[in-house]
Amino acid sequence: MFEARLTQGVLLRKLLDSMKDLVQDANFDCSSTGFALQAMDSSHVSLIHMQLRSDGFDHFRCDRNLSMGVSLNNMAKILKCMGNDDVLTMKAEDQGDSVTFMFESANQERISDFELKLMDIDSEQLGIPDTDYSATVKMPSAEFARICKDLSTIGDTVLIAVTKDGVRFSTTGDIGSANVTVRSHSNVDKPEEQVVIDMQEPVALTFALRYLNSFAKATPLSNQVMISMSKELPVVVQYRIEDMGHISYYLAPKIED
Amino acid sequence: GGRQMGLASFYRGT
Repeated sequence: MFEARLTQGVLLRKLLDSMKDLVQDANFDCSSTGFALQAMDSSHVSLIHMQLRSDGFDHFRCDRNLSMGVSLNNMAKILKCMGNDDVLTMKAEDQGDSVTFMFESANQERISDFELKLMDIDSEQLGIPDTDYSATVKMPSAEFARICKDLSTIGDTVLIAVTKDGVRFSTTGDIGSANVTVRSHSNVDKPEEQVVIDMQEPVALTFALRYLNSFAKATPLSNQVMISMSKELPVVVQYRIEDMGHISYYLAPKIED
Repeated sequence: GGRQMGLASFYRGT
């Protein structure tokens, strides 16, 4: 039996909205540790790793490990039926073929349940080693989203270059070119607006903007985003979910031939 | 610009 109750049910809706454009079908892995997902996009260029710890839920019970295969798009459609302030409870039997989402309004006057059929999904799992990255940038997530969107009006790829002076996002295209440089700065009163650059050595990598724009769908989940890069390694774009876990996106770089 | 790498070039399957 799997049962998980989340007072802030809207959190799961935001999570689904940040994954469904990249991945169609995926397995949610339920265990005593929590509720997790690892999935690659169909081109095997990017990967989502999402984890919500069991202690972040208001109630969490998972008697045995369970893999729930779902269409992320269909699950997102169901979660759209949940009120913004509703309490969400997910339930699944160990050998069942469905998962139930129960929505309770804050005043308990409306209770609804939606059942989603589960699917058998063969998913290829990748082992991602712990890595000490050459450079890590923490910046406002809305600023990162804006930069990726703005640069997409000019080009398809972005060169992200971290130096001690800041992080520079550059693109070129048929109509011209664009650069945005963000400098590190702290703001004691508004920590969500600070930019922190932790650099062991300068690093510059090129990525397809299309994927970064998909990752930015997670912006409503966190005020800050953390971008980790090392030479010739996939970038990690991580959004921390307060008191619960994170959603991290991995994207393979583009390499000059 | 450049050739798009796949993730399998960097991470092993489990």
